[in-house]
Amino acid sequence: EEGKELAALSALVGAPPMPLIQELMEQAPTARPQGHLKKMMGGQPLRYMLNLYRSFADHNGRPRQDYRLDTNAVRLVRPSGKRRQSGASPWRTQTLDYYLKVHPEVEHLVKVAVVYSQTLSTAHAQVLCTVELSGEDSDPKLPLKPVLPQRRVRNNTILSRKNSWVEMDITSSLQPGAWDTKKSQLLSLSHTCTRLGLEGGWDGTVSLNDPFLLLYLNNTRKGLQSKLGKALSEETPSGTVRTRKVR
Amino acid sequence: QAGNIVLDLPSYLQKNSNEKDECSLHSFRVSFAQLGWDHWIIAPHRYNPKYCKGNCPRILRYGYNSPNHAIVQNFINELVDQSVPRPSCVPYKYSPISVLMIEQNGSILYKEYEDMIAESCTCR
Repeated sequence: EEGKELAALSALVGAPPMPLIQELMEQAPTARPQGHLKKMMGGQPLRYMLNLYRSFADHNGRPRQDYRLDTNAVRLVRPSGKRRQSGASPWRTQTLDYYLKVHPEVEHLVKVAVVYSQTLSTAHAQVLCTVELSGEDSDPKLPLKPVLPQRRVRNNTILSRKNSWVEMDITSSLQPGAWDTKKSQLLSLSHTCTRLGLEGGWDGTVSLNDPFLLLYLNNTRKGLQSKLGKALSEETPSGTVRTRKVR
Repeated sequence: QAGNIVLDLPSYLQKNSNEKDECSLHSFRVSFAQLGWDHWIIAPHRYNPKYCKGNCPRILRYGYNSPNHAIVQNFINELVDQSVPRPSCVPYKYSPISVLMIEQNGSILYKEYEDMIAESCTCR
């Protein structure tokens, strides 16, 4: 409510709201995470992001000068929908849908990567998995091939040793500008796993290692300012821009 | 009159160089829980934005990175009208902070925010 009041006040006086306040109004959860949100926060995705955070910032939150990202924001996106395909054991394939939710006016999407576990060891079995793009946005000439598990791949990739989570850049496999429209911001991945080892069901095993996406973004204040500036200039009655001649 | 102040500068600096309440950068640690943002920001837990506090000296030195306007305003306060205040002690340079946060839809976001930590102070 306070956020709405601030926004209303800003609109009233014609001043652009501050970027941090803007984000607080738009993105911050309104209350402490409860139930399902707490569940969503846990597990490998959170561990992965905490590791990424520790790599790029010290314990005071200062970005490390010697190990900087090419972008200033990384968003982890979990699948928003799952469709299991019928198949005989020991194979299981599911199609996972991801809603990219990129705001082109203020965010520039630089890179898209998928993070998935190639191997998952449980008490009764070992699970091996692969992912590939499915749907219209994928380029059939560029099949996804998992890279060999290693501690670091290039600058920005961090891998978990225990269950060999790998980060794979899929930017080049997507059509340029595929996420410009709302409809095309949906990305589908086909996730196939096979079980090795003792007998047993799949219950809960695959959901432990659902792949997730990492969106590398350049979130610019300039974008926000130009968006707000445009809105303000549209409010100017004459519609003209004042300029000063250079002597 | 202004010339007299400038001629007075070396002795003034010598006399007042140890002033404890002079404009300077101070540390202040705050937790995101205290700010009410701990449901949003996962890391870091604590944050030191720092702040600037203190009196701006009568004669502004180069170290303060004060613009010409601040120096003129100081002269006006000193020589013309004391209702015009002296320049204020405010942050000059900032550094960014990296945060890990939860968005409304449950996405986890790593982000670098510019201008979140004061690094030096100025009088302006």
